[in-house]
Amino acid sequence: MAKVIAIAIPKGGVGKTTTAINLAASLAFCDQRTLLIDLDTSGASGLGLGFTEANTKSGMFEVFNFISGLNHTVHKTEIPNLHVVPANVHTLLREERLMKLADNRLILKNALRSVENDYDYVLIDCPPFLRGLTTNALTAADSVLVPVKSGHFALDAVDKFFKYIDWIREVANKMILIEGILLTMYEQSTKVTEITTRELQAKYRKYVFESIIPRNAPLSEASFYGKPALLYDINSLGAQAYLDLAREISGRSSTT
Amino acid sequence: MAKVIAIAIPKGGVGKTTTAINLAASLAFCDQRTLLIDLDTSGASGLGLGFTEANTKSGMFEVFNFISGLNHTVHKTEIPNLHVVPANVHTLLREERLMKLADNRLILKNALRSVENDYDYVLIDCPPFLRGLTTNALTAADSVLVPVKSGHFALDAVDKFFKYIDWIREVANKMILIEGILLTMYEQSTKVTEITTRELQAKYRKYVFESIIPRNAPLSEASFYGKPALLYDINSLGAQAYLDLAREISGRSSTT
Ligand SMILES: Nc1ncnc2c1ncn2[C@@H]1O[C@H](COP(=O)(O)OP(=O)(O)OP(=O)(O)O)[C@@H](O)[C@H]1O
Ligand SMILES: Nc1ncnc2c1ncn2[C@@H]1O[C@H](COP(=O)(O)OP(=O)(O)OP(=O)(O)O)[C@@H](O)[C@H]1O
Ligand SMILES: [Mg+2]
Ligand SMILES: [Mg+2]
Repeated sequence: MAKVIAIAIPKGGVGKTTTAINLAASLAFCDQRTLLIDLDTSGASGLGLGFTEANTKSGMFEVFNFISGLNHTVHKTEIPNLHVVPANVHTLLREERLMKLADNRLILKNALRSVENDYDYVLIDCPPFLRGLTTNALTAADSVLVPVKSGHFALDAVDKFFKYIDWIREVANKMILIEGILLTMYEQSTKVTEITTRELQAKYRKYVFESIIPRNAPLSEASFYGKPALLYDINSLGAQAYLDLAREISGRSSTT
Repeated sequence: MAKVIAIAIPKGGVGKTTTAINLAASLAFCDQRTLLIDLDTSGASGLGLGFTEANTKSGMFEVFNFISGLNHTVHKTEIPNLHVVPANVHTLLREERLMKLADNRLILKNALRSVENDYDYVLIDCPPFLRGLTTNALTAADSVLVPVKSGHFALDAVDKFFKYIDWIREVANKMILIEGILLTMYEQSTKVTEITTRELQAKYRKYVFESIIPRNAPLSEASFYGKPALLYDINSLGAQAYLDLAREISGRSSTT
């Protein structure tokens, strides 16, 4: 029975996709059968693993249109234990259609039944807004991982997101847990990092992961080659940090 | 008659809000009467200039609900020539409502009539997705400014956005121009910057601004104090870069 983790926060560019790709790859590398679902119409998670329109046979667009079951949209990757379902949107018309269909928040939860026994982990990459697709993800998920890049606007987004998760717990998914708050693009000893970290520790100490993802160029470079950082440069600080996170998460799974 | 510039791109965290705040402040500093409209339900543009729920009397939420005219929602700021209309959303329910109302793409265009003779520039901060609010902004705008932070996903977003602008030109606003592509959070001499810049120059050379916004901590620090960078640290590279951009833009206005 897979553990389903949504990677989400209503703030842009804080490393949701980079975390989805690299945590999924790291879990797979640690022998966990892992499925990465791209629920962002930008298709960035798929893109970062080399999936373009040309080599994608079907994806979340087909799943939400009830054209394909989820088990028929999985794609293998260079990493043995890692499978991906790309978004497969590519046009404005298909994006519009998927957004409308996503107003039914149960589609993903139901779709997951066809694959939940084939994997240890299912990770869901979400877009930077709350309605539709993110609501589907949180209705379906066992837990949510919240990436945070230091800055004033990010703190505001965390507070807003936690209120939203409370609402999800009331109306759509009473079992949902917080997997953790992940500090991303972290730069030690800067004023902005100090203010943000102090604020997060004050309100959310128990949720903050031990593992911290540093700002590290290979994490951005790797996406140009359609590879996770551990295939592009396994010794980089970024690749190692996501491996640490994978161990931290899979370590706790055995106790819950 | 105000020149209306939408600041938009369907990619998160690339400096849309930071550009909206600091370009607006810089234009005002150069004696241009400037209005900044926050069309993002996160309320980040307002927040970065010190507007919270407590000190906001009304905003874009009231405008879209036809409760207030735009001329009755403007707030003064510390800078004489700079006015702001905050989003004034603050709750999940109000966010849901505003998103629904924004499906009518003519609301902002019509609302702007009550203020267009009071300003030289109206800047609109947009959320990181295309439908609803961004469509309202581009239907109302004379031009669109496209911020780009180096990276693989950003390049994809630019291509997608230009296709979307073509569609806007066909169905909603045949006069819309590209104000320019703005390189933001720029880090010289990195692999990712080189790949991104080369690609942008190959396809979009004529649109790329001369002014480049460097990665510069004061641009992020200033938002914690509710101030634009030029009030927080006018000598910082970030504050100076946005002043350069303001001069580059207002310089060309006199020739078009
Ligand atoms: N730790 C890091 N160090 C350096 N660059 C990073 C790091 N994490 C992410 N990046 C880069 O920053 C950019 C934004 O990251 P990413 O796309 O993963 O964020 P996101 O939250 O998914 O954005 P969106 O809200 O648009 O979906 C990407 O170009 C990515 O390669
Ligand atoms: N040139 C810069 N140097 C350093 N930090 C920056 C710079 N530009 C923006 N930032 C910081 O990066 C973060 C993201 O910027 P910003 O919120 O302006 O992006 P955005 O595109 O509006 O994001 P969203 O898509 O979520 O609306 C903010 O914390 C901001 O203060
Ligand atoms: Mg993403
Ligand atoms: Mg913003």
